Amino acid sequence: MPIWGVVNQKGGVGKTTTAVNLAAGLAAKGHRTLLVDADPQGNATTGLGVDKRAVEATLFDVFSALSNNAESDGVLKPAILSLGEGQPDIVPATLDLAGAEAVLLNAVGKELLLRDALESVSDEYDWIIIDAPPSLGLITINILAASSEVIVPMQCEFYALEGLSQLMKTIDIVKKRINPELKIGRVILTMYDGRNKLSRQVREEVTEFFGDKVAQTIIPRNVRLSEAPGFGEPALQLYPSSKGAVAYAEFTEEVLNLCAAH
Amino acid sequence: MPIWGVVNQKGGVGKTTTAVNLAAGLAAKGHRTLLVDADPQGNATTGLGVDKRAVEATLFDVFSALSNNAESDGVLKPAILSLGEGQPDIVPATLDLAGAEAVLLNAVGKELLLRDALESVSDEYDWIIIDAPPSLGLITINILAASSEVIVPMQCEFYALEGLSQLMKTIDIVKKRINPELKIGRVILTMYDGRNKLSRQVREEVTEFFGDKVAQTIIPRNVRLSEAPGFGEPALQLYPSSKGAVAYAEFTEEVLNLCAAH
Ligand SMILES: Nc1ncnc2c1ncn2[C@@H]1O[C@H](COP(=O)(O)OP(=O)(O)OP(=O)(O)O)[C@@H](O)[C@H]1O
Ligand SMILES: Nc1ncnc2c1ncn2[C@@H]1O[C@H](COP(=O)(O)OP(=O)(O)OP(=O)(O)O)[C@@H](O)[C@H]1O
Ligand SMILES: [Mg+2]
Ligand SMILES: [Mg+2]
Repeated sequence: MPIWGVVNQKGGVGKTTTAVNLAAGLAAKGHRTLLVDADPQGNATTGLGVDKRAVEATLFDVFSALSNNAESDGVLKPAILSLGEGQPDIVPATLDLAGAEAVLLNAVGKELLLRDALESVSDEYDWIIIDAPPSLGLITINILAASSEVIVPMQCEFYALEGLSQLMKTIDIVKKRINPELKIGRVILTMYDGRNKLSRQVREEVTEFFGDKVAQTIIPRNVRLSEAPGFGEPALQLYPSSKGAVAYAEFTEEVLNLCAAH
Repeated sequence: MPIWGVVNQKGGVGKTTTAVNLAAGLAAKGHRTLLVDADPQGNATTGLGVDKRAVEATLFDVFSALSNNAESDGVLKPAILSLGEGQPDIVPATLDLAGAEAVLLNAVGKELLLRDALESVSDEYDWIIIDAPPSLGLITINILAASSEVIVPMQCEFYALEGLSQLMKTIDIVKKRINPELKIGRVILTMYDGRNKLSRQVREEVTEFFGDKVAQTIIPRNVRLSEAPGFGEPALQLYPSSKGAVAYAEFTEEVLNLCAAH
């Protein structure tokens, strides 16, 4: 079962937008999909229309339960919300997740709690997508330790390029010490504007750095992608013919083909 | 001496762009200004043209020195780089700052190391501006504990609204327990596009929430602001007549008038 972590410590590059629309794309095609919101901001939770005030169990509760108990069976299930036919399931995040670093720091095998939690549901899903916070702290390390592949959204801006080497260094350490299976699945260019020289320059640099890991699909800057979260629905469902949604539908195909080829 | 922290845990909202251009604006008007880059990504350091490989001492070294030594005199000075006449000085950040949380966590008065460091140079500057990382961890708490005011850049997007209550909660706790002087200086709307309904909606909500704390100046979306970092110069200097630079020049005036009024 592929577990794809959507990571990049640079803020605002499109992690949540990619995680939400990819999970929606996979579920719409009939794949049993779980989206894990691992960002205390809980944007993916809101992006899928979940009311945070009504949530009973979150990823924070899962980490707390696992930090002092070896048994991972049945720990994740209470936190999973089903959103209905053709939709992904979701493990929501609320503000309490901001306290996760302290809980994880004191746990034995502090990088592996998420991996253990996801293992307990591995036969119930075809895909798991994880939305990471904008940092390389212990939550993101847990995501890298649990993932089979990573997706790196790359905003076509200068500052976004700066963080790449730090991210690669972190991925290499996790791969060497904790998760030898970890691979870079796809680097996906986001908020691309072909008229803009900077966008084209970033695309060149990213392609030079990552070669064929760079997704064929490029996500254009598209206002529908930023309007959809306000309605609690992925753009893929709310504005299916918008440029942004069409691009994410294409990206879903590309990810499915990549896995079929493995 | 005003110390303004530029904070918002939502990623990519314009924290660095605001910190760099405000610091440049203040220095250009003859105010002795120090910019502290407190984000391990080190974007503000690059945005002012500093070569990270040539840096000898950083904010991480300052935190390390203070974590096991009460004496703060002379600790910050070695990390300060002067960039020349009419330019801000800078305390740079490099990747090692990612290790700061662990250093701070074990220090006595873990929230107060930055405050102590800045006190040792308080008579040498008229202004200190601090660029925060996209999180509410111990580095950002240190910034809130050290600041007299905060600037909250607000990207005109739905997800950016979500994090406001968490940010306000954190500011309230720091104000109550650690820094009673802390005030909200200005909330500044960034990447605003008047043609876009979402931008107008966010502006309404933010004005309802913050009232007269919302800056008169609105920063438009302007490609020059994102191109300037590639040249290591603030847009205020590189493209002074661009819409983005003009808006930041206006914002500099607004901040100066605000302080004159106090
Ligand atoms: N292709 C796009 N076109 C236009 N707007 C976009 C696009 N992708 C994302 N956005 C908007 O840009 C903002 C940043 O995107 P998003 O929140 O997905 O990034 P992120 O990397 O998850 O941020 P954070 O680092 O805070 O977790 C959001 O308001 C989102 O709606
Ligand atoms: N008004 C603007 N118009 C166009 N682009 C902008 C504007 N402000 C900032 N940008 C660009 O948007 C991106 C995000 O801005 P910036 O890096 O300043 O945000 P940040 O809040 O510091 O991000 P992080 O959360 O990663 O620290 C950058 O590439 C920047 O160049
Ligand atoms: Mg996000
Ligand atoms: Mg920044």
